[in-house]
Amino acid sequence: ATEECQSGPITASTLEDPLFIILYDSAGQFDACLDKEVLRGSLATLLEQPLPNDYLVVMKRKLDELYPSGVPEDQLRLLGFLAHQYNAEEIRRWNVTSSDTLAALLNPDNGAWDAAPLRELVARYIASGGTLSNPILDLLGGVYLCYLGEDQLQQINPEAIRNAEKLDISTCPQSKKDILYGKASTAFSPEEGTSPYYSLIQPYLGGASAEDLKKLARSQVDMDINTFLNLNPEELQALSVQDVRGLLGVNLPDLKGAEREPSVAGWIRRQYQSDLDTLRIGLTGGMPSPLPTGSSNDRVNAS
Amino acid sequence: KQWSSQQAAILFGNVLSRTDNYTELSAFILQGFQCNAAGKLSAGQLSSLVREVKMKNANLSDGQLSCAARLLANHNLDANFTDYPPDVLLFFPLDQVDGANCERFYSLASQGDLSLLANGSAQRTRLLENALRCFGVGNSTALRKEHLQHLGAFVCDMDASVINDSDPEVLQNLKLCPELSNSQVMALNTRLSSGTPPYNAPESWNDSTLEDLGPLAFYINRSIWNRINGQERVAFFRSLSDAYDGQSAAQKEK
Repeated sequence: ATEECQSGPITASTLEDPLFIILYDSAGQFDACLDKEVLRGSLATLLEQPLPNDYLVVMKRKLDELYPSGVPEDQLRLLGFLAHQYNAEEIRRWNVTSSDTLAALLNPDNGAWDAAPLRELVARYIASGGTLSNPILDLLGGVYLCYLGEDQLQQINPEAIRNAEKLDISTCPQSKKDILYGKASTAFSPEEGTSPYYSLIQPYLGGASAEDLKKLARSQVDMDINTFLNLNPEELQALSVQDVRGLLGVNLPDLKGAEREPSVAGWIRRQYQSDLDTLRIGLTGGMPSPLPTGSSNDRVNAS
Repeated sequence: KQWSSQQAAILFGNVLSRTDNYTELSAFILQGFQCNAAGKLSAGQLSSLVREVKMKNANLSDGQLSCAARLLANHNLDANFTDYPPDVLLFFPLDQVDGANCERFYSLASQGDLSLLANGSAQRTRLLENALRCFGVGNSTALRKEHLQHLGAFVCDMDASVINDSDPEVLQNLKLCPELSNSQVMALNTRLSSGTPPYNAPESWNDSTLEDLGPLAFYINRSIWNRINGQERVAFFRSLSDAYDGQSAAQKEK
């Protein structure tokens, strides 16, 4: 500490006042008055205070001095939002052997993780023998799942996806959506053709092939427009007007409001205007049909 | 059982095929609303299902609400909109709202969660325009009390000048806003520092005044804070600290 403690040392009893921080109104005083042993013994209580960032920096420096070879696992569980002060390199020195520790560190109440430290955290857990079971997938949720490396995603057992909660993977890059869709379609294949199938596979359709989407189009799923806009743009281009009508069903009118979305605009440009007109939702920008009164059947006969 | 929305979505189709007495369904089941299952219902069944969503205060997503609104409109059921949750009304095809009922429709819709509609989306913009036309407000930024009581959260999308030009009731509308823009925060601070009713001069505030401000208290700037009595501020923070006990660090930090 660079200055003398003027407000008296911080002790376990001082910490009982929920607003004790008013007495230590600068990071310098907080540093001068906080003994490392008190920090070791009252980490959780201290972290219940609404501490500004520069106070957290002080606490982290003292913890680094207390634990030069890395914060021990029992203290990791108490770190709360202080954990977000650690970068990937520092996390590489942690031992994360239990899912309880991982759960505590991933608690969304304590703020959001960036990709690199999150990937390292999960790598430490897997390195200690942990598996990406469904409770862990639920903890990670969609956003963090997309942060994992493709090698880490490949290790997920389809059974874990089958038992996991809904995972929103819309923020994943396409390659990861494809991996997760592959796992999900294996996991839910027993339900294919039954009414619950669509609500099970829907979160993962961003990785679905055109062939699978055509199959869905024939089973009246009434896909919502957000799911449709998150389909793989390349696979979407391979769908016909009938496929899209089958997929969207009652939500078809929402396509008009999304006609300027890149994937939809590209799809419209590849359709005959006469086919688009059969949807009766005012889509324009399709190709002129080769025959004056051409419809898709005539086009098939013509070709 | 306290089903999760994922579990309820899987059960929903089977449940609908086994009963049409929807009063039996809990909010946990209703949150699983599936468009393709509801699409198979008759007009009467659909209407009583959506009514039950309102009665049980079930939480639906934007996709579910949009489908429910479209199915109701397809069945020409949008006339009895007073039976449906305000959140569903936000997704109604607005060209089918007739002039005679528009005041009732838009004041109910204004009680919905506006953040379900993307900021600046066509539907959200038209809701505000139609509501203002319906209540005869036109382009005025000086809204009277009776206007404000009907417009609810729609005021959140209006220009910040409304905050200083309108009746003090406008502060109640601002409490409904999920987030205030920078210009709205500046206008709010201008109004609060002016000392006009209902809160008068900050020097006269006590911790219950701050509590009455609700979410608006977090937008107060430093110069207003410094005008508030010191003990009242600490008392307010203590009551906040208790109220936020066990809340997330992010909320405490705010």
